[in-house]
Amino acid sequence: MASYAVIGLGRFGMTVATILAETGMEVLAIDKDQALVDAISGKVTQAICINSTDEEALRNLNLDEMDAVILGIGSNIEESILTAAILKKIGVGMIHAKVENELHGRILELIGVQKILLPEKIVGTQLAKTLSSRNILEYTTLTTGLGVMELLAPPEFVGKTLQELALPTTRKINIIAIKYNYLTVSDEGHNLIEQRINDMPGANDIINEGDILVLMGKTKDLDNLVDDLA
Amino acid sequence: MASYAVIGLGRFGMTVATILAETGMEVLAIDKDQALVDAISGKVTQAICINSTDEEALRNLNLDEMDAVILGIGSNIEESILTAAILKKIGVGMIHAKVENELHGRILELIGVQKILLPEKIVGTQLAKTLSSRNILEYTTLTTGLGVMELLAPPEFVGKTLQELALPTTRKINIIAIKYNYLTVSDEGHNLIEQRINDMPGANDIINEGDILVLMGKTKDLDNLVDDLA
Ligand SMILES: Nc1ncnc2c1ncn2[C@@H]1O[C@H](COP(=O)(O)OP(=O)(O)OP(=O)(O)O)[C@@H](O)[C@H]1O
Ligand SMILES: Nc1ncnc2c1ncn2[C@@H]1O[C@H](COP(=O)(O)OP(=O)(O)OP(=O)(O)O)[C@@H](O)[C@H]1O
Repeated sequence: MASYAVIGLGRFGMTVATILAETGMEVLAIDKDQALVDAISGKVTQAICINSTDEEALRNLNLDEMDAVILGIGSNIEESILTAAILKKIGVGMIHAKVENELHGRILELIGVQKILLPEKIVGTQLAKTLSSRNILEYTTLTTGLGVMELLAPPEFVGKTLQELALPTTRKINIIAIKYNYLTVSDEGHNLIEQRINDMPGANDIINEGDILVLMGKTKDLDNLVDDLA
Repeated sequence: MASYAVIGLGRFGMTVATILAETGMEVLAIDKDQALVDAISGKVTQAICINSTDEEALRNLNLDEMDAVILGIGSNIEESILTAAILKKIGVGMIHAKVENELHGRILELIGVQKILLPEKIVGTQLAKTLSSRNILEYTTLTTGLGVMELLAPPEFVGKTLQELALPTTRKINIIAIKYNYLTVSDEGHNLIEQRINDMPGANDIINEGDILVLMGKTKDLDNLVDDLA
């Protein structure tokens, strides 16, 4: 079973530690605030109250044997930087750190932290992409350059089959699912509209108005499609 | 063309305003800090320096005609709450707001803000899901209950065809792409490993060790798969 240490139990660190523990991972939670340590101690493998800038205290925890250390100290930038430097010194392999701003991120990168996360920027980017096209209901990028987008079927797609659109060949984009409205009748005889998912769309499936297309492809190919439709 | 107002140009608001403008949207950027207004004024349709708690000033901006208002005030919680209340009063239809904590979010919800975003929690959840299975390289949830996951092919899948695995029928999960390592030879005759994507996996495709499977399905079905593989 994988094991993780989470240093700093603010909004970010507490979320990470709690969900990792819920999915059955071994979690060591660390914070200098005793009340936060007490709040989490029943949910994780171990919770201890130490100051992470105390090198001796960190050395005794065998953090270098963990799968990763998650550093969730934000507004105390100096404490975050000092802690990261100590973690690298004692041989921790993989560090994921939340940062306060770009400069904080740059410093941690230079120290050797592998994954830098600026929550406001990540969430701001995703919201802007989703808003930038009223047809886009959701736009998500995966780390490896692939993206998934939920797009309200644009007029130029309506009435066409997947074969006619030929998105995979013309645009290197796949329609991986189609959400459509299905008219049924309730037990009491009322008309009901249910949203259903066709998760194995075939070449002869026709796109109707109001359908939501779940598209997958490289982010640059998805962005090109959005630009052309705008 | 869609039009948006962004109130508060911190890390979140500045990101949203800049990307919306880059994708060609009409953007009105607002902040009480003149330096931030000056910094963005060349990139957006209009940038003005006002205090968003000044009801008269907000009334003159026709914000109710915008497609949405994005509220990016965080640490000044009272200013955020007062601004949201004024926006609802002057008839703004759609508000997306970043919040500082759960309580701040709860209050804005009661005022009528439609989309509440707590960046630390969103990013913390995504990191924890990605870490909780060493096989998961990426786990992303779309708002509508669908999820996409990049999973290192688990041992029990290796050597099997997609037909044999029958994920769509047994687990309601689709393999929408397979990333695999392709051995080629460079111009100078060296062995090279390239990562390629098979974005139209067929029933007879075989899963090899080291393949990365891009899976799509309802988040509960993806979570079940992860639990069973753990
Ligand atoms: N040197 C330290 N050793 C241990 N814990 C620390 C140290 N410095 C800060 N912390 C803890 O880390 C947590 C988060 O720190 P901080 O307040 O700096 O970040 P934050 O950006 O506000 O966090 P979040 O955004 O996740 O709420 C707090 O619970 C704090 O007690
Ligand atoms: N009443 C107000 N009117 C206009 N702008 C405001 C008002 N209150 C705060 N702002 C601006 O909103 C921006 C973000 O505010 P604040 O510092 O409260 O949030 P934050 O959580 O630190 O932001 P972020 O996390 O996005 O960096 C700042 O640029 C600030 O000048």
